[in-house]
Amino acid sequence: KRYALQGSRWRVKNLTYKISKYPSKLNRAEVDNELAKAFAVWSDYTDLTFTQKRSGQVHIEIRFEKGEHGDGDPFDGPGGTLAHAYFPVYGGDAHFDDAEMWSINSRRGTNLFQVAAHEFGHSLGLSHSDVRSALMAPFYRGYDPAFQLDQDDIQGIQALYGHKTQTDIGGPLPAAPSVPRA
Amino acid sequence: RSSAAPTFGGADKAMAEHDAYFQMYLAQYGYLSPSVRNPSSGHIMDESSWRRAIAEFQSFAGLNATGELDEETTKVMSLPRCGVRDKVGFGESRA
Repeated sequence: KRYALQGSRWRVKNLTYKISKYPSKLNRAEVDNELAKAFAVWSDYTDLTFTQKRSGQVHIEIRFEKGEHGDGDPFDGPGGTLAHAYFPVYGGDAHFDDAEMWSINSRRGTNLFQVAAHEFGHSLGLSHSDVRSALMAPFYRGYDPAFQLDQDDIQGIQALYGHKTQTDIGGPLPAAPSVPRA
Repeated sequence: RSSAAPTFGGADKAMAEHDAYFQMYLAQYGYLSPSVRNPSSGHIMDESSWRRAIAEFQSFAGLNATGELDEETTKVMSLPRCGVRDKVGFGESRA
């Protein structure tokens, strides 16, 4: 075992999130899509589900902010710190530095999907891993077009939320077989 | 680089600033007491704490844990990264 657990986790498996403040330089629909993909990284291996809401109370609030943004941990402009997130015991919110050049499916800039998937790992209770190939390693490694979750990350999230018991089959469930009445 | 704890009062101002930057880095990510980040705390750091913090960072980052703030170590410290602490213990919680 190399992954690290912070010590808190969500007691429910159906979690909601809201993007309260979008990045200034990206299309909102694309951001919605990338962040949904980032959550799916974790729901692919557990029974967790993530549902986006536009308003009201949610479990995980997401904001793109510059500099000081109210939590006493100001962002530092391009490079350096890219984002941070709170563990479940502190609310699970994720903040991204809007001064970064966030990118989608591109080697230029900082890949939003990969960083978001990492931050959501914190939102779910994972700490940083010292396995270099793990998503939960603290350093940004650059765009990986063939991104896959490392076994270390899978073991970590399943230690918190268990294995996936329901398989996504990519379509509607077949009709239940009829059972003759006794 | 010298492994000695930074003094910030020497003739080599650039070197002191260099050390101060990485001292703040180590405090920010949980390898040194957060009081290091607050100059008014009067925190005085001894050389063994400084070397131990560097070695712990090196070990976590997969580098040789020499306790020396060498070029390879500062290069890794300069990489873009997540703002969450690597090590909990020196005041884990955020406000």
